[in-house]
Amino acid sequence: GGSEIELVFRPHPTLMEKEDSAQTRYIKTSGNATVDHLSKYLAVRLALEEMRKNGEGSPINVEAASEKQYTIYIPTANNQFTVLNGSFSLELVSEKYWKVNKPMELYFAPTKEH
Amino acid sequence: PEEVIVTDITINSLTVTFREALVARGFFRSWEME
Repeated sequence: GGSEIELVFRPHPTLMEKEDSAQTRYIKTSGNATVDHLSKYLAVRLALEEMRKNGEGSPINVEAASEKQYTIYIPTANNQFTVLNGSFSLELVSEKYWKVNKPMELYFAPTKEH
Repeated sequence: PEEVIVTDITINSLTVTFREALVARGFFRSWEME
C-alpha cells in the first residue's frame, strides 16, 4: 500500500440526477484504500457539503447523513460500467481494470435498495 | 497554493487519507488535465 492512487471521480452519467453533485472530484489516496473507503469518503463529503448548504453541521448530523450508501463504477469496453467490489483495494482495481498511466476515472451513484 | 481538502476514513481499523483538490492542474503527478 505504499503507492499513491490518483482518481478523477464523477457522478454516474445516467444513474445520477444532473443537479446531484455534478462536480468532478480530483482525489489522491494510498493504494491500500478500498472501494468501500472511497464510498464512505464520498458519503462523508457529500453530507458535509449538504449541511454547509443548509446551515447545519454538528458531528452527529454528519455521522447520520453519511450513512447513505454509494456504489462505485469503472468504465469498461463498449461504454459499459462495471460495479466495483467494495473489498477491492484501489491498487488492485487499477491493475485489473485501468492499466494506463493516468488518473483512474471512477463513477458513483447511490446504491439501489433491493 | 491551491486548496486541498484532507479527510481520514477508517474502516475495520484501516485508516486511509484522501486528498481532494478543487482543480486538477498541478495536483496529479502522472498526468495533467487538459
